[in-house]
Amino acid sequence: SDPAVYTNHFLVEFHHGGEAEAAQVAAAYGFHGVRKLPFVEDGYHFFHNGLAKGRRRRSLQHQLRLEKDPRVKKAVQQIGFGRKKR
Amino acid sequence: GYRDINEIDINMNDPLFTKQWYLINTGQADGTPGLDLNVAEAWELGYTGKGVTIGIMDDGIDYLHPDLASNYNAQASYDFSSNDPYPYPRYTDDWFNSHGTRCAGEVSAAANNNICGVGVAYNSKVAGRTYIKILCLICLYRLNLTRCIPPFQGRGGKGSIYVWASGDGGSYDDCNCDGYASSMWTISINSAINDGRTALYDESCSSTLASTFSNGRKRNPEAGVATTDLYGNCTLRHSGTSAAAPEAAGVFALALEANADLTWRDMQHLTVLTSKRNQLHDEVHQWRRNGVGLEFNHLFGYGVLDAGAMVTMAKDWKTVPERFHCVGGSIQEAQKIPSTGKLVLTLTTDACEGKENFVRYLEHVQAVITVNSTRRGDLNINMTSPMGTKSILLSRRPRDDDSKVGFDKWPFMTTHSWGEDPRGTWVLEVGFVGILPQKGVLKEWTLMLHGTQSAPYIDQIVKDYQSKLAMSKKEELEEELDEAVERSLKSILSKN
Repeated sequence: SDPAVYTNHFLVEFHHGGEAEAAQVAAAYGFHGVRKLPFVEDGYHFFHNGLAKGRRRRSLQHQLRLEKDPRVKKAVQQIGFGRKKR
Repeated sequence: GYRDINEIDINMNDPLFTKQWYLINTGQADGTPGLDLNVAEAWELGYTGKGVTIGIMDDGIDYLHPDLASNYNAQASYDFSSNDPYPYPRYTDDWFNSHGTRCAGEVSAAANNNICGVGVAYNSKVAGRTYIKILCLICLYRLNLTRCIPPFQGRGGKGSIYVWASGDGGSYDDCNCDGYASSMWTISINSAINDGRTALYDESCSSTLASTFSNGRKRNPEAGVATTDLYGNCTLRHSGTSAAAPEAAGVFALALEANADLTWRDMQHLTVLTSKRNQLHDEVHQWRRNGVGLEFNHLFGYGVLDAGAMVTMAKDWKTVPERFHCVGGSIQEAQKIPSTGKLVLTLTTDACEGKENFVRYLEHVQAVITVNSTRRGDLNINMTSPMGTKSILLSRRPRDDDSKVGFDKWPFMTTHSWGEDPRGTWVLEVGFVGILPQKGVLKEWTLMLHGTQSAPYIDQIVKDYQSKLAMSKKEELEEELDEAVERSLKSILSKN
């Protein structure tokens, strides 16, 4: 029910290709970090230090640029949680 | 069990390994050499947690971390509070979200990969889970993979093995008031620091079963728990009893590799029998022996976990006999608690002798108490078993000024009478400790006895004649003998 909080993490899945290609795409669109998901084929986390770690509005510009890249199968900006710690 | 430090030839190229004093303590950061989890012995026996998955119930795991990725069990992960199949520590409103990743590293950070440190069970897997209150959903999730609660249903009936940190409330708190820590179904773990003293945040608590290590008193930055940290980093500063609990989970993973058939009760018995006093010490709470000679401390439980001893005993362990539950007695009439001095109540019980559910060898004892007072935080409750073992069920908690709710059928639990014979007179003492005079009334004390009917260790193989197992087994045999002699005498007399 609370408004989502969008983070500076993006899940990016590629049609194919390896870590080198993922690093290229990340660099091309200004992302500062790429790390491979151990359990998703061709799945990566992109980090963008220029974006706030938590913000109320999605970063459409980054989302659309990634989605338009022919090498990219899917790009999802990650949402944060209102998690209450014990 | 003495081993010369130099005999240990575990070589790891992980940069933080030599700072992980809780694995192999050679005196780092003013610590005490030899005061550690004795994992080196377990590793040398070949146990490193293979085939075991530990669920970390916290705010997700950084499964991208190079030291965790290879040991991340995605299949067994799920965050039910946000329907996130692979809970990842992302934004939270208070940014306190590194805990899951740090815990995961303590359990199963990969070894010899030149990254951060090494997990206690560095070949085990970790799964990201979520908050406890939705566990029933978890139970339904991939039953074959998931350790479920209620414990007796998980792992095909062997039961969920559930480790919980005893709490960091310090002298202001008592973890018997924490429903999770004081539950019989959780192994409540406290922490000592690297020289055997208690942490400043230590809570007194009779439900604590054993201890491992964490930070807690020293400014030395290297006296904390070294492990993985968020976003591919490492840390030397994991802290609190919450950093101690994952160490215990790692030791239990080693024991499960040694014997996958261990039930949740077997793990608690093994913990009692193999934990060591070592050089743990506290000025206030001295080490004592209970009625069957088991040494315990009100803060450390039965001592620090000893991975080497646990895997050795686990390998040939026979599941303990069935557990029974007996209501030892109950006082339901309201009793006034005096402002000065104590209300002393006694309950004499035969522990349901002669009935189907009689209990002869204790495991957990619960005092279900209903009490109201003008200031709940000033209540102090002690209970003494027929064999003379005294437990502090509730110590003073200066910040709790409740005068309405009180405790309503709260099951205060103690592990200190483990193995004792419950028959006889139990004594409950209730009083106030505080600045101003208070009033109160106790409305119920029900004594719940949980344990076995036959000697739990009779079938176990004794390898070390100095061990607690050997001592307990000797006690059991002597008592069985006494009772057999008594029975035969009675039958002879009745014939004559």
